[in-house]
Amino acid sequence: MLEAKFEEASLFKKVIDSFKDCVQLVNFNCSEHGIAAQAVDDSRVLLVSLSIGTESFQDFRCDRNVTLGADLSSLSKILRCGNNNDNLTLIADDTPDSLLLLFEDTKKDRISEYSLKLMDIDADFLDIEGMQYDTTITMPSAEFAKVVRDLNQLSDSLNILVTKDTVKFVAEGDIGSGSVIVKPHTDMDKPDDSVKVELDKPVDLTFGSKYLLDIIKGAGLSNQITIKLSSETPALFEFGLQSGYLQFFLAPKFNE
Amino acid sequence: TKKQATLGSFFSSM
Repeated sequence: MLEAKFEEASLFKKVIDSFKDCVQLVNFNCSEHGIAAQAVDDSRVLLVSLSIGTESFQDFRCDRNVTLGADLSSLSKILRCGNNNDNLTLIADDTPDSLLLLFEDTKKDRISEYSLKLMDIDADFLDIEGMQYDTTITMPSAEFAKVVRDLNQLSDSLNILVTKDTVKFVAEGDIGSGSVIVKPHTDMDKPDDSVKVELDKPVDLTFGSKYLLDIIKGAGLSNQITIKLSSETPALFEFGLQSGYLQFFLAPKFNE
Repeated sequence: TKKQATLGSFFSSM
């Protein structure tokens, strides 16, 4: 039996909204540790990995591991029916055909109940543990989102170059070119505005802009984004949750 | 021009 109660439905709504446009069918694996999911987009270029720890819930109970196979566009339709500050409880039995979503407005004494049909989703699970990275960048997620949106207007590729003192984003396209340089700094008053760069090796990588546009949809989850890059492995873009994370792994573009 | 790599070339299936 799974019974997972979010104090506010907005958290789960935001999480699902952050990746529903790049993957459609997702297995949510529920265990005593919380709810986790992994899914790859159709082009097999972008992988989403979600972990919502038990601390993110007001109440969490999961007696046995249970997998909830869901169509995210359907789940998202139901989530839109609840108000952001409603309590949201997810309820499923041990071998569920459906997931019950219970929205409660405790002030108005209103309870809305929806049932989502589940499906068997045959998805392979990729081993994404233990990757080594050459550099780790932490910066405001809104600032990263703006860079991606701005430079996407110029090119369908975004080049990221990291040295000790700078992170440089470059786009070169038919209409011209653009670049944004971000330098590490610490903001004592607003720590979330700080930019931090840890560097083992300089990095020069290129990514498809359309995938980055998908990734920045997670920017509402967290004030900061952590970007881990290596010339040998897919890049990791991570938004932290109060307990858990939403990660995107993105394969780079290479010279032919 | 650059070619888009896929995840399969980096990660193994479990």
